Amino acid sequence: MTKIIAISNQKGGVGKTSTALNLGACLAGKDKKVLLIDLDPQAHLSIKKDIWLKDIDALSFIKGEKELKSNGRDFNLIHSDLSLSRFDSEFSNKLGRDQYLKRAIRKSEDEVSKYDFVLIDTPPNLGVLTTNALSVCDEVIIPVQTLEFARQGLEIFLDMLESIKEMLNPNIKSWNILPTMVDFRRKQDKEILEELRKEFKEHVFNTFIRTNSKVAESPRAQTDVLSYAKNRAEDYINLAKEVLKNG
Amino acid sequence: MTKIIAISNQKGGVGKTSTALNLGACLAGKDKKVLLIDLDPQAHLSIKKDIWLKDIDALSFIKGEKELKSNGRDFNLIHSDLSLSRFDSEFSNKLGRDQYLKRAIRKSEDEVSKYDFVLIDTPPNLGVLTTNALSVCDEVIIPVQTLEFARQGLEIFLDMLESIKEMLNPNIKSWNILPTMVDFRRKQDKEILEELRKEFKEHVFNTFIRTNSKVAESPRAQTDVLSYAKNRAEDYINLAKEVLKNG
Ligand SMILES: Nc1ncnc2c1ncn2[C@@H]1O[C@H](COP(=O)(O)OP(=O)(O)OP(=O)(O)O)[C@@H](O)[C@H]1O
Ligand SMILES: Nc1ncnc2c1ncn2[C@@H]1O[C@H](COP(=O)(O)OP(=O)(O)OP(=O)(O)O)[C@@H](O)[C@H]1O
Ligand SMILES: [Mg+2]
Ligand SMILES: [Mg+2]
Repeated sequence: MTKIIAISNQKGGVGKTSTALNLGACLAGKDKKVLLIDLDPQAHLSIKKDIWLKDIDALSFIKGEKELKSNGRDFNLIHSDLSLSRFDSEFSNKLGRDQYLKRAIRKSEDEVSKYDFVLIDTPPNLGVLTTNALSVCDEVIIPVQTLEFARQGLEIFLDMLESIKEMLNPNIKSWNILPTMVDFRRKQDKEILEELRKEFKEHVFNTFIRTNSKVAESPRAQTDVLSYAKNRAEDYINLAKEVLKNG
Repeated sequence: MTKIIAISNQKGGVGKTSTALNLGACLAGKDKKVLLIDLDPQAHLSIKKDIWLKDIDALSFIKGEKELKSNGRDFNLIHSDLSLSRFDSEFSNKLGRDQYLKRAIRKSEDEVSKYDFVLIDTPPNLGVLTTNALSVCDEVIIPVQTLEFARQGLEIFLDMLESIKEMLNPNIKSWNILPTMVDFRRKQDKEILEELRKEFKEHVFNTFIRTNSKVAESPRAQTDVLSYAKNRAEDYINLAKEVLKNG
């Protein structure tokens, strides 16, 4: 059974792309078949060029112009580029504008069902690309820095998620907060981590991602932290274990 | 002569709000009259409640429903809240959608002209709120983390800025990149800082903002770093000096 996970938070710079990239790599490292979809026109997830699927990109896929084809690999990416921002302007007022990705995935169902996980990276806003990802996913991972602005922004995201569940996607089984860039040298990080656990209880991963220079550096080598510095990928390996355990 | 500065970058989490907040406070600290405008529906700049202007918010101001009134203070903020996201959906297809802020500022010209600086915080996208800020400003400050994703995102922003200058606002006199969260313990930070200086030359501030736990903590005390930890506000004080020197 393929699990579709949207990685989303309208707050910018909280580690959405880093989580899609590194959790994807660590799940693939555990012999899971993983498809990444870059639904952000900034196309930062697409930095990992060695797993691009050929002859397809996020815009042509979401519009239903191209279908997923099989290739022998177990770790693949539907890449994007700036042209994806056209989807926002062209489709914002169309009927069923939030369900295009769902339809595209259904159209390629045979191929999608070969994967164990589909991870979708989203842009830092609540626009139509984000609602498409949230309308098709089974689970949501919400990266949150243990810093005040990110903590505050959580309320906005959770309110919106509630409406998506009611109006568009009752199948969302779970959502979990992933504390990121945690740096215990800063006094607020411990405080905010405890506040998150107290307020959101089982909706916070046990695993948290510490601030980690190798995670920040690996995009410069156009790859994930597992490929770049295997001995420093521990937090994302633990996250992969926890995601697998949650079943 | 009032100088209007937009603080903008579609890449998320690069320090746009932190720069508006702290540069604003440091300019006010040098006896300049400063008006902040929170043009991000996330409303993080609005965390500094002690400088809110009464009876006005960003949505009513940009729509021309409310005008700026004088109050005896030299450091003020037109705050926002989530309702500002309605501007995006309601005005995206209206005639002159990018010029609402310009018209609003012109309508309140008498009041605005009492300020030395107007700093505008923008959301992490190139939507209509951002184009409104860029259509009225004299200068742009582009915060960029010395990390790969932020470095890559710069191209997208500068291309868009070029079109704004041609189509909407030929008055933009200058744009400058502000390196933020610089951490020389990471090897790429020095490399990227040098790359930025080499590629963009005089368009990069001499001042750069180092990673600084007090900058990250001050929002938790609902204030800026100058008020929160005066002895740790040095980088933003230097930035204020450089902005004043550029004249
Ligand atoms: N654990 C970490 N430690 C240190 N740096 C990190 C960590 N995780 C991510 N980063 C860096 O922080 C920056 C922001 O992360 P990232 O770009 O993944 O966030 P995002 O939420 O995808 O941003 P956007 O909102 O722009 O899409 C990146 O430069 C990234 O390399
Ligand atoms: N110099 C710094 N050192 C350490 N942390 C910083 C620094 N500047 C900003 N931060 C923290 O990094 C996070 C991102 O900064 P900020 O929210 O200002 O960026 P932004 O570009 O406004 O984000 P968004 O794209 O969501 O609007 C915040 O939690 C902030 O407190
Ligand atoms: Mg991202
Ligand atoms: Mg901000």
